[in-house]
Amino acid sequence: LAGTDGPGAEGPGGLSWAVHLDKLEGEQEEETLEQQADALAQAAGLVNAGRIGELQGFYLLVQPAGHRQDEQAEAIRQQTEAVLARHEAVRWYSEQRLLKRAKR
Amino acid sequence: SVHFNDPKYPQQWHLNNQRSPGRDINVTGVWERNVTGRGVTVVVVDDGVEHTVQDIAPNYSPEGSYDLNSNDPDPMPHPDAENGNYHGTRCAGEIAAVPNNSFCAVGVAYGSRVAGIRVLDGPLTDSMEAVAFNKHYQINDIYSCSWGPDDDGRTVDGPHQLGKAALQHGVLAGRQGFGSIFVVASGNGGQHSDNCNYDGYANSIYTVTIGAVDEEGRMPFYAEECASMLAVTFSGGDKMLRSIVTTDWDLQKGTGCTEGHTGTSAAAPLAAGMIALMLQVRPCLTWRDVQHIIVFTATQYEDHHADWATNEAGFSHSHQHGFGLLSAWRLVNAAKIWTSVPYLASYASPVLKENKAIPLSPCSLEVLWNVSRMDLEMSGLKTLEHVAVTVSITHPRRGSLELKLFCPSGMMSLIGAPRSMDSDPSGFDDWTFSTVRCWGERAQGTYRLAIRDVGDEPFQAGILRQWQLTLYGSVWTPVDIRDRQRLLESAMSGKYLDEGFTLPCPPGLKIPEEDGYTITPNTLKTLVLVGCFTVFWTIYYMLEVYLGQRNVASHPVCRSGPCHWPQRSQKAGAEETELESVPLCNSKDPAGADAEGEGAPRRAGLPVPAVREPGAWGLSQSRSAPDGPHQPLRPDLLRGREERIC
Repeated sequence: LAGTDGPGAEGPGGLSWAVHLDKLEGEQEEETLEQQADALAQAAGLVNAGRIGELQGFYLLVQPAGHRQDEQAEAIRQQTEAVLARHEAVRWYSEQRLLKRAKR
Repeated sequence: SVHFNDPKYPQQWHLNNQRSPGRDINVTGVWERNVTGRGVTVVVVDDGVEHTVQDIAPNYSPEGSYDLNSNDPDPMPHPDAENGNYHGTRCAGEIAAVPNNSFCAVGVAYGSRVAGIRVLDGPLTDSMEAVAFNKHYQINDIYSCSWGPDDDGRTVDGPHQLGKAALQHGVLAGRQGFGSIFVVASGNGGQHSDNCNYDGYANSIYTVTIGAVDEEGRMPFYAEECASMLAVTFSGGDKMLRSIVTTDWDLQKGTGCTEGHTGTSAAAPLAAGMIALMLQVRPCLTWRDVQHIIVFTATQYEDHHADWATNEAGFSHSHQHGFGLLSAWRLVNAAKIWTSVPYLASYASPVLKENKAIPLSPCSLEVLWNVSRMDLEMSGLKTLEHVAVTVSITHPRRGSLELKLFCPSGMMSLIGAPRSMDSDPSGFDDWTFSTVRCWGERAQGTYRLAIRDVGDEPFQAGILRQWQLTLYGSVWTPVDIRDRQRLLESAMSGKYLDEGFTLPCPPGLKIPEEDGYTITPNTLKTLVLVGCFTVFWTIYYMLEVYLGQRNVASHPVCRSGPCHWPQRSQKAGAEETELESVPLCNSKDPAGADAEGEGAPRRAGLPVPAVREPGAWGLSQSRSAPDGPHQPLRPDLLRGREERIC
C-alpha cells in the first residue's frame, strides 16, 4: 500500500520532519507556536506544513517544492537534523518515513 | 419479525442465520426495539468510501469524512490497476448499509451515519496516521480500522510516536471527552503463524482488538492469536463456508454488492456497528466502558481447539477468541444499564535491568516483580484491565523466543509467541506486549515473566537486557466486579430495553475541533483561476473603453468644438437603439449654455452628451438604423429623451 521502499524511504513528496515544540505559557500560545514553527522551518530550510491534526505543539516541516533530489538527500538530512537538534524550542523531532500498512 | 426487501439480506447469515440458528450476532431483537445506531457516526479509516452507492448515500456523513491521500474533503476511492480500492466501501456497507431500498444488503447499525477517511491509497507516514485518528473527532464516534502492519509473521510494528499520541489524544478528548472508540482488526497472519501481539495497534490499550470466527464458530485459517485480543465476531472461513455479504463499490468490476467480504477486515466493522448500537442507547459510555462491556458480555463457546481459561474474576479468555463471541443483544442490554467505571489507574514498575541469558527450551529464564499494597496506594489501583510488559532482548533469531506472563493469580498469558518466519536478528528494543487475560483480577502480588528459546540453535544466544511492568486498572474491587456481573445478567432478559428505562447521561464537553480551515489545493486552484479570469476581463474592458473613447475623440465630427450630428435620415431605427448608440461628446446643456463654458460642470473624463438640434440625429442612424419603414421621431419623445441624454 504505502510506498514500496519500506520505512527507510522519504516522506510523500520528499523529506519531512515532525517536531514537537515546547509549550509556551500565556495567551494565544497556538499562534506563537505557529510562529515558532515558521521560524524553525525557515532556520532549517524547510516549510511549515502546519500542525499535525489535533496534536497541540506538533508540526510537520517539509522540504520546499522543487527541492533537489536524492543526491542531496543525505546532506540535507544531516544539515536539517543538526538545526533541529540544536534548536531550543524543539522538544522532540522525527523524520517522517513511509509506513507499510496492509488491508486485512 | 424484521423484514427487509434488500435482495441479499437473506444471505446475510451474520445478521440472522436461518441455516444454523444462533450463529449470528443476535441483532434482530435489538432492531425490533428501534435500536439501529441512530445519532452515532462511524468512520471507516481505509482506502476510501464510495458514498454515492445507493446503499450508503443516505447514511453518508460528509462532515466526518476526509481524503488524506488527495487532501480534500471527499473520500471517494480511486480505481487503480489492481482493482483493489473497494475495501473501505465494503466495510462501510457492513456498518450502515440502508435497509428496504431493494438494493443489496443491510448494515448492522443501519440507522447510524458512516463517514470515510481515505488514507491507505498512497504514501502513509506517522503524521498522516495521527491526523487520521483525530480527524473530525467530535463528529466521528467510532473509528473502524481494518488494516495494520504486514501480517507476514516477521514484522514487529505499530503506531509510531505521533500515531500513539493521537490514539491517546483521541480517548482523552474525542467524542466530547467520552473518548473515541478505536476498533482494529487483529490480523490475517494465521498462515504465517503470526501473533497480533507483534502488532502495536492490536496491542494498544486504547484499541478494541477484534478477531474473526467462521460460520461454524471456529478460528479461520487466516486468523491470528494473541493475549490482547478482546473478542471475536463473524467473518468468512475457508472455501466451504460462506463469507460476509455486504455493499460493494460499483467502480471497475464492482457491482455494488458482494458475497465475498472476508478476513478480520470483515469482523472489525461488524464490531464497530454493534458498538454504534450501544452508543445509541447510552451515548455517554466512555471508551473504557465499551471495553468493559465487551469483556463482561462476550460469550465463551465450545471450540475444542481453543485454550479457554477462566481467570480469578470469572472471565473466560482464549488466545484465539479473546473473551468470546460478541452478541448485539447482550452488548446493548448491558449498555442500557451501565454506569461508568472509575477513572483509569495505572502503576509502572521501575525499568528492571537484568542482562540475563535466555536458556534453551525446556528451561526458561524467570524474572519476578512483586507489586505491594504500598506500590498501589498512590494510584488506588485494585483490579486489573490491561497488563503491559516492555522488553529489550537481544537474540540472533527473534522468532525463536517465547514470552509468558503470569499474573499474581497464576493466570498465564502467552504475550510473545514463537514465530517460525521471524528470523530478524535485531531482537526487541523496548517493545511493549500486553494481555487482557487478567481482567478483573487483583493487581497486588507477584508477576512472573518467563522467557525461553525454542529455536533449534545448539547454543543459547538470547539476553534479556531489561523489562518493565505496567498495570492498568481501576479502584473497583473484586466484589464490585462480581456485583456488576450479576447486574448485567439480570438485564439480559431485555426488560430494561422494553420498559423505556433510561439512566441519566451527562452531555459531554464542548471541545472545539482545532483544525483551522485549510484551503484544499482544489479550492486554491479554483480561486486562482477565477482570479485570473476576473483580471483578464477587467483589462479587456478597460482597453475597450479606452480605445472606444480614443476613437470617438479622434472622430472629425467631434474634433471641431461641439458636436453637430450628421443629418439624420428619416429612417429612424428603433428609437431605443439609436438613443443608446449615441456617442458621448461635449455639448450644450438644455438651457442652451455650452457645457464647455459656464453652466453645468463637466464630468471629469466623460464627455457630456450632445444637445440635439432638430434633425441632428444622423450619425447613429447610419450605423445602427435597420432598413425598413421608419417614423420621424416625435418631438415629445425627443425632448424627453433629449433631456435625459443631456
